[in-house]
Amino acid sequence: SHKLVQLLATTAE
Amino acid sequence: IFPSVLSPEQFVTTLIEAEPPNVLLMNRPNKPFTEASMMMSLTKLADKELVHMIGWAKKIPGFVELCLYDQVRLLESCWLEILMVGLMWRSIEHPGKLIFAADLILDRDEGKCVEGILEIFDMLLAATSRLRELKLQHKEYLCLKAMILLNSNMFPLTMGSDDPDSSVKLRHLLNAITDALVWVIAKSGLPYRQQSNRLANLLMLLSHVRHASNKGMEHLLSMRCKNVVPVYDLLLEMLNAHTLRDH
Repeated sequence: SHKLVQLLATTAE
Repeated sequence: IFPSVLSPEQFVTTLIEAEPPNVLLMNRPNKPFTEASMMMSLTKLADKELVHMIGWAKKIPGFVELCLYDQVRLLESCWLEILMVGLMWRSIEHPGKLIFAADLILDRDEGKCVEGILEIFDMLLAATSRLRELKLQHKEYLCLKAMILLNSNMFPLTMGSDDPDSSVKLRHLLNAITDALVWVIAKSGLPYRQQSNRLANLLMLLSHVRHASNKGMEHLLSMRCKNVVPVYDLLLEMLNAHTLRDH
């Protein structure tokens, strides 16, 4: 689940 | 912030601040819907909401302290339940209608145009009427939604996790959210015995949300297999997570 991990990993909202 | 240092009141305050914005569909197709256009609208909206859901989860005190693997598993397990409980909350004042978004309000009978979806609409409407009957309060709704996320693991999370502390943290988090819900109910001024009844009634509803979500997942999968609607992006990932797990 690439996009989910990517969104979880980004700190800036 | 570790949740155990937050009072229930502070915990609820952070939940209020974590609330995602209301999403609009924007380009709503003209009525009447066809099977394809309704499924397209619903999946487009879900995809938009999912992005905000991840932002919401990250703002729940303690969630980002869990290992990434656990964060992924929890969100993959519960995303449709979270979408559905949000839909119920938006629809609570509108009997017979499902307020998917301010620009996507569907009547029960409109579910007839998508094969198999009417049954799910009826489940959602029934659970929503029960919440209306119980006069669900906003803060209770916020606690229940966070509880769905934190309680969504069906397998011991540590099985594939590289961080054994993560499941301990998760248990702490679940206790913190339980304390928050108990505090919200106690603050309502109900007699003690009725407080326990209310807590039980609210928690019992969560099994109905899980049931509707399972039915919805099955339905979305069949719509995708029959090529009624293309599923892409984040929604596709989230749907695949369920499909792969079931096999």
